[in-house]
Amino acid sequence: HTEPGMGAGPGGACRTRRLHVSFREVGWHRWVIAPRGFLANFCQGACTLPEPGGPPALNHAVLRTLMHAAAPTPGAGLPCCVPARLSPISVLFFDNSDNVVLRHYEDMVVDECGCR
Amino acid sequence: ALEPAPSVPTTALLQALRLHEEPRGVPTLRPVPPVMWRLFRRRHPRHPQAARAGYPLRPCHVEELGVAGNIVRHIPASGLFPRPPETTRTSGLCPTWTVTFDLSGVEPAERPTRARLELRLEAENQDTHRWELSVALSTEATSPRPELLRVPVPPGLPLRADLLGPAVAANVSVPRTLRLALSLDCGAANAHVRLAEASLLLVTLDPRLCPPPRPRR
Repeated sequence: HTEPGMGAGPGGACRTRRLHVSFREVGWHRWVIAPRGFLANFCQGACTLPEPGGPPALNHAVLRTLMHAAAPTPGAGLPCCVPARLSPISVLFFDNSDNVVLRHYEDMVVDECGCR
Repeated sequence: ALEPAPSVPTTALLQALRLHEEPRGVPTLRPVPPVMWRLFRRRHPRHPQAARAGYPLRPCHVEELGVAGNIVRHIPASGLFPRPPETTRTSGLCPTWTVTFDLSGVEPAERPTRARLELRLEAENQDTHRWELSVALSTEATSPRPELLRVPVPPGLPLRADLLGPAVAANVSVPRTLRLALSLDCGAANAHVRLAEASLLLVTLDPRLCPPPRPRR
């Protein structure tokens, strides 16, 4: 589920957007003990030049944006809005042998987005 | 390399979560052991208690148990619920038990880093001081197997024994079934003891789920 009314909609600058993943969606809510779901989020938005007055941020993405503004080169294009920092989750569930299992998964939640 | 995602989302999600079996309908619900809740609460980053406990935690490490690992299983002795394991008296007045653990759900790539046997003995009004429990692998052969380890019976507390090394080899795949012969050494007492609960806490490390170490720039 994407929470309605969140932020400036699909446009606007590259930022994290809320995305809630529910195990009920795939009918696993009977054997997943916890959590019922989790906020996975996703990244969306335009990669533009840094805001005036914002923190100085010269990196490859800004260079690409500058070059694209000065002389658009087919195929080069703008940088992409992607996850820049992720965190893990753990899932507690019954397996098919009725054991209680705790599994740990890395990089499952988007905490920050960035242009790359 | 990412494998091509299958068309059916559920299968793709199963594959991504490295679960090979479609979940079977409603599992046989049973209370979640406190140790599993504790481990979950410690690791689940969205849980405020985890935040208080000093997040971030090291990936692929079970802090509370102090071992490497990313999968923890609480495995009750099969056949224990609702029936207690069979009790036999082979020598003298002290009971022996045979307990079996189904480890077929553990994948060959997983490496055990902790295998802790937990037993709850019920001995009415008995002086369990100086009682000891002997653990051996159990096979169909009639000749007794060599003792793997011997642990004191703590009065009134669950008995715990670390099996990694003696009964479960480290750094190799776990067997599909672990069958143990438990013998109580109760001295000359005529022990009326019941094995109320037997479970195995198994921690494994699946290296395929661990992030590669970041090369230093």
